[in-house]
Amino acid sequence: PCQGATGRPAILYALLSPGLGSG
Amino acid sequence: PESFSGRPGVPELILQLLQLEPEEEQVRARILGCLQEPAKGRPDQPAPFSLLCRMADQTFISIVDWARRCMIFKELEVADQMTLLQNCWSELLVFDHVYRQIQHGKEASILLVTGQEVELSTVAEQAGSLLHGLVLRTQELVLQLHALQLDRQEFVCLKFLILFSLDVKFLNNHGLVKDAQEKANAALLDYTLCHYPHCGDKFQQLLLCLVEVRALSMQAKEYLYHKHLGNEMPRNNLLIEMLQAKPT
Repeated sequence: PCQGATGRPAILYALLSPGLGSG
Repeated sequence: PESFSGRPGVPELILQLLQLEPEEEQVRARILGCLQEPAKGRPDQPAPFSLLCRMADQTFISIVDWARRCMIFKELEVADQMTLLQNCWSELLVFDHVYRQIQHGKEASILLVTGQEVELSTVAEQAGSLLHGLVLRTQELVLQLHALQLDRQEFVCLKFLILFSLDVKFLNNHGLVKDAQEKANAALLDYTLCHYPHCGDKFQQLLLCLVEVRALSMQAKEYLYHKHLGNEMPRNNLLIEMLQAKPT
């Protein structure tokens, strides 16, 4: 599954970033 | 021991984790609400597989939300939080599903996060052999954990252990993560010895089940990748993004 790796998962980053997350 | 408070024999860490545990009804209502919104650019009725993908995405979002509220995890910088979640996202999803089935308590059907019950005979007829095989293997783990009498206290502690299961050498803040691993292991050992003294090796048995959770999660990722290669996954799918993310 690592083939074609695209880098940092943007959605996860948005969920975890202060002020951007879901909670 | 000094660390025990409130309920006798329940370590403080487990008590805190129980308080962080989301209400299943609230998670269900939120996910049902999301699934009822039409997907962008897809106003037509979505296919069952596409709905399942969106359901899994939303379940993972709930898991991220839980992780962000977890002690120690919330103190880490975002880079370390991402590293931990990139390591264990599929295991947390598998374990979430497994525990829902233990609570469901029916061998002939599975319960989805949305509250829908799907007969295993329907899975056999409609899911394809790869997904059917995955579901059956997962049901074996459900039976194993049911026989072990996995309880809610152990479930929350194991979930926390999965979150912190990465070798600390891959993280910036080694100390905090090592601390989390040690505290969770000690809490689970104390709890099982205190509440299941007749089952002396329950702690080891539970940890062995985590090995199967990891194996199942690998198989699930292979299945997702297979669907991705076949252009069968919806666009902007969070799980595919996780699958393709570079290891940090």
